[in-house]
Amino acid sequence: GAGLGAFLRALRNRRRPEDVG
Amino acid sequence: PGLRRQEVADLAGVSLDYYTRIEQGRVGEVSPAVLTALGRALRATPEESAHLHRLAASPARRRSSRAQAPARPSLLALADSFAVPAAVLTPSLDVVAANLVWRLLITPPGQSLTRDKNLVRDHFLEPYARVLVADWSLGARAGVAGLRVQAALHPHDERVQQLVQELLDRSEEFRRLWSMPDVDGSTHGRHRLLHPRAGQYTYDYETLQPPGDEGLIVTLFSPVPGTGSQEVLDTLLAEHHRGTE
Repeated sequence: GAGLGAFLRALRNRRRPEDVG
Repeated sequence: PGLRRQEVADLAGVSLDYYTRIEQGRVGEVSPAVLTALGRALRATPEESAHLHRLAASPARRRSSRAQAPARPSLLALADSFAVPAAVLTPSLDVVAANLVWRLLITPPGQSLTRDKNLVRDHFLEPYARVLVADWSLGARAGVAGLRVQAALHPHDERVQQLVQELLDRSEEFRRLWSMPDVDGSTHGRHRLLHPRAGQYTYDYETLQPPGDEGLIVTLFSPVPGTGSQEVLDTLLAEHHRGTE
């Protein structure tokens, strides 16, 4: 899983709570 | 934790269906504009955004991957010409050539200077790495970030893919880091080594890539002025020359 989809998913899962809003 | 797909799609101005298909690898080619919008939506750093574009490059446009291409003699001579520790690496971060100061600095005491090395495998699996590398976690992050970039540039390079699989199998710390999207600091940074005899070596590392080549990388560990690190190299070289007299 080093492809584009996996990387996007990892970025999406990483997003810090204070960023959401 | 994290964002829902719908939120990412909204922020990037694409449909949920389209975003979902990108994430599932069901879109042939994603436009640079969409990749840029996705990077912005996900608050990607410049390095992360560059990695998105790298991953999305069609296979034909990716660098060809002739694994294990032998380094040209002139590249080896280039490594030797540097006064600072310098090595030539393959895309899988195997050391194919290194100058004397690099080998004196990195090699475990009592081991042969010519022993095969892989920077990432050794970092995770060699006990000596925990002795030598002052901030092991920082080095681990940098190593994984570098390998992630190489894996994207060389998706068909068997050595890279084998190494990733071996480390996934053998190191829980590698598995944890590999699952994160970290690509920052993969080409430069400041690190420290604690050489058992010569002391603390603080260095800035930089990587150079000859254009249009087999993917070989030249990496330099330059001592930071004012940290006593040049003296570490001088000590190791003096010790070596005494030993070979």
